[in-house]
Amino acid sequence: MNIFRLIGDMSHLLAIILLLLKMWKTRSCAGISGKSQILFALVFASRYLDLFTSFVSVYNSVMKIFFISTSLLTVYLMYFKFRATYDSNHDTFRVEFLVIPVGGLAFLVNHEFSPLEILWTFSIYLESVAILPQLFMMSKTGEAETITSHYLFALGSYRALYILNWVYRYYFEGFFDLIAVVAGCVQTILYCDFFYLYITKVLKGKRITLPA
Amino acid sequence: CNHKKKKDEL
Repeated sequence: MNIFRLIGDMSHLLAIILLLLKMWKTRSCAGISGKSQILFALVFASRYLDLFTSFVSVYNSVMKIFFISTSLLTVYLMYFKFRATYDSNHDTFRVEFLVIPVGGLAFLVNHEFSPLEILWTFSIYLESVAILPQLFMMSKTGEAETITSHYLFALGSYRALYILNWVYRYYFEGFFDLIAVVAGCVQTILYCDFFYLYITKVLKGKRITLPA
Repeated sequence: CNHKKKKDEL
């Protein structure tokens, strides 16, 4: 473990808590893409299958359980409890155009052709594009609530910090995972436009309006 | 080939 990965995980944790807080306090999931949340649940379900088979550390297991349970809770809140406030008219990204190519790529490009490894690879690729329905929805609605902006900033920062973690681990531990690094860079690049808007607008107290 | 390195990242 290093400081970059620790702050990254905390940023990821913060993002999920911010989202749950927004939904719980406003009793609404307006402006949130349910499709992205389903993709995140799929990412965690396919990545943490080794939760019961390989023990890494208490921290690792606790975080995996937290991510799986909160992602399922988020999907439940969006599609059941606060379903009336779910904005399905603007959440129209065709996720099959993400899941199918990502599924195929995971079969073709992976470290080892085994079920667990292919599912892990699928999860890594899927996570890199899972935010697209959310960004697409924001471009259609033309704006985002401030707390949703904070959620996205924390979520985008987590993988950006993981990139620093991989640089650190490469130089100090000789650790390098090309699949995770490439997908992590793609994922972070997708947030760049939002990061720009967040830093130039939200931090000055304005609301984010798209297209900029 | 590299031994099965345990996946220790989230």
